[in-house]
Amino acid sequence: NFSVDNEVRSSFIQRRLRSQERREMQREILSILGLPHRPRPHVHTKQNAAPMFMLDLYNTISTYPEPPGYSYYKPVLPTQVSPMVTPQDSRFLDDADMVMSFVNLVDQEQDLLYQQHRREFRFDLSRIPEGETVTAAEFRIYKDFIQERCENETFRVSVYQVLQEPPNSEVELLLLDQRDVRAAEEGWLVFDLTDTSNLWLVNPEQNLGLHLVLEDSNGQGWNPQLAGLVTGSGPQDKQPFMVAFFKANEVRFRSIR
Amino acid sequence: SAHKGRQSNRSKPQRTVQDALKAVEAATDNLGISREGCKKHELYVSFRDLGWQDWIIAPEGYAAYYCEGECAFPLNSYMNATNHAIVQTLVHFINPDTVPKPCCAPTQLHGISVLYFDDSSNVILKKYRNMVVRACGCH
Repeated sequence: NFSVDNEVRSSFIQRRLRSQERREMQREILSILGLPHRPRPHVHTKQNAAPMFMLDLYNTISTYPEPPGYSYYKPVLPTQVSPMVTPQDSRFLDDADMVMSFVNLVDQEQDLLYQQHRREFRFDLSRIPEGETVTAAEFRIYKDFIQERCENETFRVSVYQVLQEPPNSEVELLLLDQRDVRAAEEGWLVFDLTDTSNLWLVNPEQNLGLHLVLEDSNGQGWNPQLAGLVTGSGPQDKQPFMVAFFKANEVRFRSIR
Repeated sequence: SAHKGRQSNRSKPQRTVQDALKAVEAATDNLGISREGCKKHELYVSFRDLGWQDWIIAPEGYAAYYCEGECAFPLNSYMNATNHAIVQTLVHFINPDTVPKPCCAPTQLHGISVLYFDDSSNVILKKYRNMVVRACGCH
């Protein structure tokens, strides 16, 4: 029964897709995902702070029961420092139909050169799909525990939106949010960016980034790193990032192919 | 009663195909080969098989399911038949020539969320509606 066996086996071999068929299938699924082509991200960024936070968010969504025999939905548990998803984030997530995280575009070396008590951050919001409205947005920066200072010493962290950068004078800033932190505190500091993000979305040319300023209880400027704030040159899994929650403001139909 | 016009303009070859299908149907019915009633079947979509695990962070894939099975008289309670499907089933049962059996299709669909990188390594978490069959029924 050699020939019969062969026939039986061949009918159970998963049909080999020709490369053109495979590309067509991938394009069809990408069109469901709303993507023009498959993204080519830089490798090894999965352990960075933003992907870890987004994975936390993803794992809070798991609402549908796992069907018998499939382990398709395993909450991919984040490893070491993973930014906590606050209850507020979960509420933002319920109302949103898309969440995007954005990495800081200002280069890491800037830390070493820049003025001591000020840091600059920039985010590229240009890839946000048309027809989305920001329902909430946050700027997140990690605060490490610092040993050297006495426990109760407090610092004031202020986040400003850059309004103008005139070539020959001081930048014009708008205070967005402030947070008093103790030297002994550790974890993610969250600053609200909702209004600023919507402004940047509508007027991209006004997206001149953020400035972060650190002062001690006497109003004296401080180097953020000496107060435990992790900026550009710190570990990847504690890098500052921005996250925005979106809601589509129109029903989008799939383009006919 | 269905519109008679349908019968007249049906071309001869169409007839023979229809007859052949009916003959097979009658044969299977007579042989007592019980066709399964309309219900949900397993179907897994694997992003891994598509080779996309470098940019899709989660999930590795998802159970989409699909609906298949007969919507024939008598429609059982698990077939979630609409009132219209029940009437259509009766008309088909009385006179198969006039209307086909109702269709077995999803009556409830659920969404999934996908977490993926875009080209500049920003991360996107997006919810997609109507991706998983929750229940099937006769329409």
